[in-house]
Amino acid sequence: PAQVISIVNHKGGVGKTTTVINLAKALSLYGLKVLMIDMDSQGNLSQCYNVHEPEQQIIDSLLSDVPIPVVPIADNLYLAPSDIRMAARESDLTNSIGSERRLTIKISQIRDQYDYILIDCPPSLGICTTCSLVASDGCIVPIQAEASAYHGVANLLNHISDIRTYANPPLNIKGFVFTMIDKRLNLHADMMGHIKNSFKGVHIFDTVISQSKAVKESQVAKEDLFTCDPTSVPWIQYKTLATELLNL
Amino acid sequence: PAQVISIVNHKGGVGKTTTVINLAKALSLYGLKVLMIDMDSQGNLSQCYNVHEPEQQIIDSLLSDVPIPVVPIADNLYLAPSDIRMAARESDLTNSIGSERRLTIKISQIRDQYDYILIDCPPSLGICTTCSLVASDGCIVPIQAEASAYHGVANLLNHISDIRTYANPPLNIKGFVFTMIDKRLNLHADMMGHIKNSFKGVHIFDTVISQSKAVKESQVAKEDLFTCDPTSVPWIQYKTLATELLNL
Ligand SMILES: Nc1ncnc2c1ncn2[C@@H]1O[C@H](COP(=O)(O)OP(=O)(O)OP(=O)(O)O)[C@@H](O)[C@H]1O
Ligand SMILES: Nc1ncnc2c1ncn2[C@@H]1O[C@H](COP(=O)(O)OP(=O)(O)OP(=O)(O)O)[C@@H](O)[C@H]1O
Ligand SMILES: [Mg+2]
Ligand SMILES: [Mg+2]
Repeated sequence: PAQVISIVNHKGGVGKTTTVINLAKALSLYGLKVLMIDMDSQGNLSQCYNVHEPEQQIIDSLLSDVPIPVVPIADNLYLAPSDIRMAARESDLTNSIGSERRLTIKISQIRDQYDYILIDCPPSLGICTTCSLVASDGCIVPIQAEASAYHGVANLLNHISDIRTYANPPLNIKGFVFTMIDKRLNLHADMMGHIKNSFKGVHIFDTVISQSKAVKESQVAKEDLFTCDPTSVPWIQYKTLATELLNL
Repeated sequence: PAQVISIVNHKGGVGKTTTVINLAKALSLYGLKVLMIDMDSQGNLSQCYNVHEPEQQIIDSLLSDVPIPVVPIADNLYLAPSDIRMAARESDLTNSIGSERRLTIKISQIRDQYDYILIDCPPSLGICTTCSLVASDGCIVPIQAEASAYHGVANLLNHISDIRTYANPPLNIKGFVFTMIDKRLNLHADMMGHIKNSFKGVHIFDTVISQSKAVKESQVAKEDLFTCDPTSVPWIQYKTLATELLNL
């Protein structure tokens, strides 16, 4: 059955969606069958694959008896899409019975079909992130080496701790991964050291994702990095991240 | 009475908080009295001023009879703070009577004391953003020149249109401001042109905010750009943005 991993950070624009796209592709190229779930009502992940206004989307399966809708993307790569219409229905989900467990139940129906299920979380600690974490075996936290990142870590760790106490005890943190790092900035190097020292109990991946125009270009092209430019630095880094994850 | 302006964009990490900090400072240096309101339960704006775990915060004034709490920051510059505890109480706000108008009512009690009130919105189109837009005369939309930005514009314009139809007819868009622009990237120049052509009815500020390490350094130092490095390019740009806003 699949390893279910949430890509989570309530800070906006830290590379969650970018990490889901490229980590999923790297895992799929290993021959592993990967499902990506778009739990962000902004639907960026779905937009990146040109899946616009999907008739069946993840929120439908959480509010009714239908299964998780799955769209094939490439070899070994699948997507459960979302879009802005999810935002209007989020409160229905919050108010539903057993709200926090609904994604867990739906995933359990399809877990055997995949090796990995990666869940793209929105920039908040609300119901969508909670459902994702409750349904997950582990989580990966993309994090920038900036002032705002440092403050967010403690809040995120508290939220994960509550999830473990009250809803999903086995949930573990696969690791934090530094993203959008500019090697020429002392500030980034200093902040990475500062974060490592302040949160010693947390596993931090050795792989660091560099700030790179290749990422931006791949998203304009609506492709993952491998398809767009497999020689690019961030692709090699995401491939290494996948290897690191598999070896944990 | 004050001009109330929301700094809004549901896309994460586009520079909303950075824009509030530096636009507010620029306006205050003109001798205008400016209040910044932190409507983001992550409380980044408050953290940037070293206001941590404020005993009185904005959510208290929205859920009870107390006035908006105001902390003096500098000459002509004030802050109504927030922190992660707001997240736990957001559903109380959503479920409260007249929820969308509560910020409007509280602001009306203090409007005469300020020239500008800038509201920092979270990366979502939920109750906090709605309250902010309902309370505002106008809004400014920081936007990156990236693929994700393009998709988000239409959704944001629809949300603003609904707010105008059902809650706040006079609400206008002061303008979109491009942020984190890397002049060396053709991709950014192309995307700026693409966005301008696709959304012709929308005012776009001439001022563009460049990607700059000075911004990151100022936030590590917990200062606005003027205090940290008034010779820096982004400070000059935010000062020019303030002038452009005042001349609208
Ligand atoms: N390594 C990188 N180098 C350069 N640009 C990047 C990198 N990673 C992500 N980006 C860009 O930064 C922006 C934000 O990335 P992304 O959308 O993946 O973050 P996110 O955490 O999913 O945001 P949100 O919180 O809004 O969901 C995107 O425009 C993306 O193309
Ligand atoms: N012009 C710039 N140049 C370089 N870095 C910038 C610039 N503007 C903002 N940043 C950095 O980008 C990150 C995101 O900026 P900011 O927090 O202002 O965005 P936001 O839209 O408020 O994010 P959120 O959606 O999470 O509230 C911060 O670490 C900030 O220091
Ligand atoms: Mg995302
Ligand atoms: Mg912010």
